[in-house]
Amino acid sequence: LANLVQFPCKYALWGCERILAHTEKADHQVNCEFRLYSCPFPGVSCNWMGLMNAAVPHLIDQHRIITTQQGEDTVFFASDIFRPGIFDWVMIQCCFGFNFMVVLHKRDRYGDQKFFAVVQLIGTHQQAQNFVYKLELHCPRQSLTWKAIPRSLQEGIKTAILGRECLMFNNSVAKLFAKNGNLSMNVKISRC
Amino acid sequence: RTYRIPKEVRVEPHKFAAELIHRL
Repeated sequence: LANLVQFPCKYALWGCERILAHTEKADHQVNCEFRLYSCPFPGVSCNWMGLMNAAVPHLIDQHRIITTQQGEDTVFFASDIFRPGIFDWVMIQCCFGFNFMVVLHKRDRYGDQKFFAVVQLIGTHQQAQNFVYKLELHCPRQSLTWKAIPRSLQEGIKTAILGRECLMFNNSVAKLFAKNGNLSMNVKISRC
Repeated sequence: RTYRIPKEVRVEPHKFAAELIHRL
């Protein structure tokens, strides 16, 4: 009987109109854009849960340290990057009608500092496939570039950092590109 | 096509919450 019957998504109340066979229900619901998401702001223990389209208003209201910038091309100027400890630098870049969270994460294990930079679309996995982001570090004689499809809200950025699917560099490379302890990173988002 | 100079955005660090560090 279950094979004959189709079921609504459990997030139908929030707007999901999918009708599913019982075999496809679980997979769909994990990535449903109408499911509740936890706060995407990295490095804080925030208990917020909400719909995808409520995530950016939450970030701007509750995490005021976030800087928001319009435009496809920006220069992300991370200040004081060598300060000891584990830190995140976070900015929201708005373009093409979407919000992209740009994150620089610094790990510090007994002085061994590593940096990870990644961009996450505050949107679905499907929407993220339409974009490419490029991160660039420049100094007079060198440059370092990373180009990839942005993470989605479903995928999160922690998996990108743990999976090394991001721009990564260590302390000595950071010293090449930093000036007075600050790091300028070009961020360019484009449609693919 | 006029080239727009990208705007520089100063981003301040925020400390990673201690209770999350063990999950790293």
